[in-house]
Amino acid sequence: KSSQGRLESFFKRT
Amino acid sequence: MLELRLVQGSLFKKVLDGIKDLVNDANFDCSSTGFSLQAMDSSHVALVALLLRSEGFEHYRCDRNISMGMNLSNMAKMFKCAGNDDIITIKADDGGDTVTFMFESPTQDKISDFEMKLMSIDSEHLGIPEAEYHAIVKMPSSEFARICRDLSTIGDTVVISVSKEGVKFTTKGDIGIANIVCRQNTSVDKPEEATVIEMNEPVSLTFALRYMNSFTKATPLSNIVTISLSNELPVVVEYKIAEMGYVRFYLAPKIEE
Repeated sequence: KSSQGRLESFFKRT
Repeated sequence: MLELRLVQGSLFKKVLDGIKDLVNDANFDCSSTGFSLQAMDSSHVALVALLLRSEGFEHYRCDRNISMGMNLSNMAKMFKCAGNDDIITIKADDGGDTVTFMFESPTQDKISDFEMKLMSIDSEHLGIPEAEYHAIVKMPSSEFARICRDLSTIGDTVVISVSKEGVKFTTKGDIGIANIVCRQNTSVDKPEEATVIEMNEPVSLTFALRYMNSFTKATPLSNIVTISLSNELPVVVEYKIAEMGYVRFYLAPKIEE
């Protein structure tokens, strides 16, 4: 089973 | 005061067509470097980054950095009114609440201007660090679009794996399984027909095909697409815009639970 990752898990907010 | 003139106006049309399915509203940022944009889709799964460098414009005047919030589908409606051979100029005053698009026919016998209301958009900006990718695949953009389209008739997700064999695109659906392998192929007549695979480490990542298909709307911008992959990083799908910059799409992978 897989779930969709979100960009904030990889890149920091600036 | 902002004034950008692009003789190859169709390029603006292609950029908009390439990104408007993914993002509804976006801030376009103008500085001495160029005309740029960073925007995420509403679910924060995919991001588009656009750069059109100032040197690529026939005329580029940007007195101070400005950010202009625009609705992309409204912008696309206005750009649809420009002919493919038209010269496009984008004009705005500092602190104004509108932007003007001017379209000139190549023979200068038809000149149109469209004024569009700007909007205030609270957009979140992400810092995207330079990364060393485990694998970089360069392939004909039309081939990549074909693969994404074909696989989405069978499944919802694609596993992209890069190994010594080449790059493999796999999907699974109710009716069965599909695997498409593209091998490195540099012995072609034209460089834009080549598939080039640089691999430092094998990679295998799963992505939603719906987003990949949306990225391929940018295919008319470039004959070649560059796909950069690292395990546990968003994939980068890049369409270079000749002598001007790029449109890059970032897509977060599916995560195994």
